[in-house]
Parts: sequence; structure tokens; C-alpha cells
Amino acid sequence: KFEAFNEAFQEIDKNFREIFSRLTMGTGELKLENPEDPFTGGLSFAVQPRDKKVHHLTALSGGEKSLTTLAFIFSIQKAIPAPFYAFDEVDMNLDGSNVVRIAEMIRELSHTSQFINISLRKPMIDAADRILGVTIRPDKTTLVTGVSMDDS
Amino acid sequence: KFEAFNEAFQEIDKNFREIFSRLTMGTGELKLENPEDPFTGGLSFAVQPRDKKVHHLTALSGGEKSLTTLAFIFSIQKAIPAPFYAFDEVDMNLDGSNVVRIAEMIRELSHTSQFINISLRKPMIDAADRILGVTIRPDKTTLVTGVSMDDS
Amino acid sequence: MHITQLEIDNFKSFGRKTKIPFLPGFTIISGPNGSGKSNIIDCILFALALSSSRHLRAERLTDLLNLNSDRNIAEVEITFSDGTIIKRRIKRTENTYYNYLYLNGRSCRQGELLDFLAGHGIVPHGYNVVMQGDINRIIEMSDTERRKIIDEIA
Amino acid sequence: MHITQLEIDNFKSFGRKTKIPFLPGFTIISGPNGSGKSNIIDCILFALALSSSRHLRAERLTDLLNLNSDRNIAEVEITFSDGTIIKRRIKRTENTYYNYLYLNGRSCRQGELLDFLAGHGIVPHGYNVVMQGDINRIIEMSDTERRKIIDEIA
Ligand SMILES: Nc1ncnc2c1ncn2[C@@H]1O[C@H](COP(=O)(O)OP(=O)(O)OP(=O)(O)O)[C@@H](O)[C@H]1O
Ligand SMILES: Nc1ncnc2c1ncn2[C@@H]1O[C@H](COP(=O)(O)OP(=O)(O)OP(=O)(O)O)[C@@H](O)[C@H]1O
Ligand SMILES: [Mg+2]
Ligand SMILES: [Mg+2]
Repeated sequence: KFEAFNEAFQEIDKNFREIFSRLTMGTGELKLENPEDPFTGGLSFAVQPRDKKVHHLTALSGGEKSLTTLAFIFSIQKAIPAPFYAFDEVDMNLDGSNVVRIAEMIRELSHTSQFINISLRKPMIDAADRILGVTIRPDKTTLVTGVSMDDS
Repeated sequence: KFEAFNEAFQEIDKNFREIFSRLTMGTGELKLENPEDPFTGGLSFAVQPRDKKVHHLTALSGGEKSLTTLAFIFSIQKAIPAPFYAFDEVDMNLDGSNVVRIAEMIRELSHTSQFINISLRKPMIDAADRILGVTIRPDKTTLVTGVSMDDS
Repeated sequence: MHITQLEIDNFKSFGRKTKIPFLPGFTIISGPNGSGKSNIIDCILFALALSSSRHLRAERLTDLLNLNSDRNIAEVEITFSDGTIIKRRIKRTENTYYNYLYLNGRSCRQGELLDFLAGHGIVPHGYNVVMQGDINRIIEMSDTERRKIIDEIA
Repeated sequence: MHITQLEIDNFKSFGRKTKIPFLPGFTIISGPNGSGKSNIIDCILFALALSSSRHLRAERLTDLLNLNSDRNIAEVEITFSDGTIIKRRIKRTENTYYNYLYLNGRSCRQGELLDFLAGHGIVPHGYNVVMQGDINRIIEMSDTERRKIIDEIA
């Protein structure tokens, strides 16, 4: 059990450092409270977006929190991919250029896992393989229209 | 005290009905639990965005909740304007056309109150009288650059 | 084991039977506020029994039945690429309701389904599903809870 | 009584003295994630003593002092169109910290300032300030709390 946890943790932490610095131009890593006996402690993030000194996770901005969370989810995906990912407007706190970065990242990861994302932001919609349009009919029921882009 | 409350409530409710239907093409009103003695009960929203039947406020979508909240704040502003309003990304849940609607509404209300809004969405930024740009200097401190548009 | 089809009938705003095909790769769902996008994610969480009614923005399970129809059954069926089919149905009666779960055509209990899914890398608190407004949950949870995410997957 | 100027020194990410002019009408603040936009709203809530340190995303008031500087004082001053000037300063010492509030140059207590502001339509839970991520708070609060919003303003 300790072996399995440690192996997974090391790989996820390695991925996290790489992905976090790619997304935020800063440095970040995962920190175990008790590396000798992980099950007695917790797991935290030691992050410095754009290499700013950060006191506490709560002082991060809304966008920085979202980038940290997404970097964590992606670093797990790279180590142990889940069969599918369903994200509901995870880009709501991000500025335009961060939406582009996250969209590119999802495009890359979507070669090994299925991504089903809800988004209202143009750069995210533009990066997808295909778009499902959703509207309301006059009788108030939901209609889904498949817009199949070239599945290249 | 009852008089003052009731007068304010009637005016705010009237404003709410008008603003809510303008924003959502549906109908909505404020509901007092105890209209005879308001101080013993609460205040709720009875809303039907796009005239859909709604069971409970929690079943509303993220965007519909934001529109309802903004309609409420605006209906208070019209009755008893505060000296200034500071909104931090209140448009994060809204689709493009709802951002335009809210931006237009704020433009109108900004003739009687000062609005200081933080936003990442283009239609909101385009609707403003002026933009303050905020960036990070190399020493990690915040720099504010005033971009003064024609103050027409 | 990705999702290839979702079939929804009388669940939330899906008052009419709806079949949604899914392909591997990157699919975006977009549309106006209130049109039913998040309800699609709710369908997935409902059918896979991964979420309580509170998380599905309903007070009781029967609130998930389409409000505007008088039909007493709501059903969601998910088909996966490896042929697995998971279906869940709620049936409302006068005084109570019934909750049915099917794994490849055979009725099963929630525990059995969750074990089956865990074997395929789908766990209840798995970070493969992020609901609307929930993106900062992982930052705001306790350090211990966060560590448990890795426990479950390792 | 709208805001005409904000002067910030050594508060959060404002490591250098910053003067921000404000005009009536509709002003947008925009810029990249993490650049310090929400910190401007935090300055206003801090100077007007409308918010606790937890709401300002700090554990203790001294966390509001710029991390990268070794100066022990942070100060925010707000000037309004009717000439009112409100200033708040925190001074950190070895073992403790001091919190100073000034209304038009004269030192005052928090209660006095809140009464003054209430007289001008600015109340602590007033819905004229909506913090980031807080837009759905009014929907999610209890009916009684919601009614109190109108009590305070009537
Ligand atoms: N049981 C039900 N019967 C009918 N309609 C329902 C039911 N439950 C929820 N709805 C409707 O579904 C709508 C919400 O849908 P949903 O949350 O999926 O919207 P959305 O497309 O995600 O919007 P947003 O972009 O604002 O997040 C609400 O307007 C609500 O009235
Ligand atoms: N005491 C402090 N000293 C120095 N920097 C601080 C302090 N407190 C917070 N910060 C920094 O301020 C930044 C957050 O700023 P803020 O929340 O205003 O960003 P923002 O522009 O609103 O971003 P977003 O668009 O993501 O919401 C964080 O990166 C944090 O490190
Ligand atoms: Mg939604
Ligand atoms: Mg912010």
C-alpha cells in the first residue's frame, strides 16, 4: 500500500512540476505532510505562480487557484488516465490567454482520454474536435444539435 | 418601521419585475413570507426565466442564478442608489449575449451611481467609459495604468 | 472505456427522449444560459450513481423527473466503447418512488456498480468530473481529503 | 459621494505607493490573472472597515502587508467626491500590530466609521460590493437574511 501510494505520488508530483510551470511560468510542487508515513498526514500545494512569494493558498487569485487545480488534475491524468473527463466551465476564472493554454493542454491530453467540456469561452470552443450545441425548444425542453467538425 | 420597509419593498419589487423580465425574457417577482408582518418571515424570489416552470431556486442554472441576483441588486439601486458599486467578475457565469445585456444595464445605471467593475469578458470591457489596466511588474508588484477613453 | 452514447428520457429539462452520440477526443458542449448543458453532466452522475440528489441540484430524487410532463418515469442510459451499458431509472408512484439500476441488462445494487466502475478508474470523488462552480474545490478542501484522492487511484 | 481617489501603500501586491484616480460613471478594471485586480476591491473593503481579514483572503491582518517588502506599515486612503477622506493603517511590531482608522484626518473607532458610512448608504452587508465568486451568494442565503438586506436600506 505504501509502495503503491509512493510510486503514484512521485509520478504525479513530477508531472505537476512540469505542467504547473508550463501553465503559470512559475514553480510549484506537491507537498506531503509526512513523506515517511503519508497516510497520517495530508497533501498540499507549494506553488509560486510567476515566481511570486505566496504565504498561503487562500491568498492566490481566482485564476491562479483554477490553474493550480487543473495542473493537479492533469498531472493525475498523465499518470493514471481515467476513461473520460467531464468538466463544467472550468475556464470561468481564466483570462483569455490562460483559456488558450488550458484548451491546448486538453487537446493534447484528449489523445489518451475522452474530454467532454462545457464552456462559454471562445478559445476553448475553438480548440475542440467537435461541438454539441444545446438550446431550449419552445416547449421548454432541451434540444441537442451535433455539429460534427472534421474529425481530423 | 413597517411603513418604511413596505414602501421600499413595493418599489424594489416593482423594479425587480421589470428588470428581471428585461434580462431573462421571463417573469419574476419578490415574495415575502409574511406580507402582514414582514419582520417575522423571509424574502424569496419567485422566478421563471424564459417562462419555464421552476421548482426551487437551487434548480436554476449558474447563469440564471447570476441574472436573478443582478436583477435584485439593480432593482435596489433604482430605488435607493448607493454612492458606488464594486463588482468583481459578476459576469463569469454568463453567456455572451447575457454579458451584453448586463453591460448595457450597468451603463444605464452608471448615470446615477458610480460603477467600478472587474471583468475579463470583452462585451463588458467594451461597454465601459474607461479602462484601468492592471499588470505585474518584474518585482512582482501591481502596476495600474489608466487608459482614459473619451469621457463622453 | 470511453462514453459512446447517452440516452435520456424525461430527466430534468430533457422532456423528450434524446440520444446524444459521443466520440473519443475533445468534445465541447455549448449554448445559452439555462439551456440544459449542466443537466447533461447531471445525467452522467445520476446514471453512474456517483452523486446524491443534493449534488444534482434537486431536493428529492423525484425532482429529477421533468416538471412539465406527467410521466412518472425518468431514465438515463450510458453506453461505453467496450460495450458496457449502464442504465438507471426512477419511477414515481402515489406515495413513494422506486430506483432501478442495470449493469449490462441485469439489475444490480449501487455498491456493485461502484465496485465495477472503480475497477475501470471511475471513483465517486474522482477528479474526472468537475461540476459547475466547483473548480476551486480541491484548493479549498483539507490537506487530508486531498491526499485521499491519490489513495483512491493508486 | 462617489470615490475620486484610492492611495495604496504596501498593502498586498501594492509594494510601491500607488495612486488610482476614479471618475463617476462606468470604470472597468481588467488585466491578467493574478495581477492584483481583486486586491483593489480588498483595499476599499479594508479602508472602510467593511470586511474581516478572512474575507480579504488573509489569515491575520498582518498578512495584508506586502510579503516582499520589509516595511512594517501598510496604508490605504480613500477620497470621496464630497471631500471625505478615510484612511486605515496597520503597523506591525515585534510581538503585535496596531490598527489605526482616520475619518477626515481625525482618528476614530470602527463603530463611528460604520455609522458615518451607513448615513451615506454604505452598509457592511450592502450589496454594492460583490466579491469574486460571490455573485450567487444572495440566491444561496436564507430567506431571512435576504429580507434583512431591505431592512438595512429602508
Ligand atoms: N426537473 C426539471 N424539469 C424541468 N426542467 C428542469 C428540471 N430541473 C431543472 N430544470 C431546468 O433546467 C435548467 C437548468 O439547466 P442547466 O443548469 O443545465 O443550464 P446550463 O445550460 O448549464 O446553463 P448555464 O450556462 O447558466 O450554466 C433550469 O432552467 C431549470 O429550470
Ligand atoms: N500580502 C501580500 N503581499 C504580496 N502579494 C500578495 C499579498 N497578498 C496577495 N498577494 C498576491 O496577490 C495576487 C492575487 O491578486 P488578485 O487576487 O488581486 O488577482 P486578480 O487580478 O484578481 O486575478 P484573477 O483574475 O485571477 O482573479 C496573488 O498572486 C498573491 O500572491
Ligand atoms: Mg451550467
Ligand atoms: Mg480576482
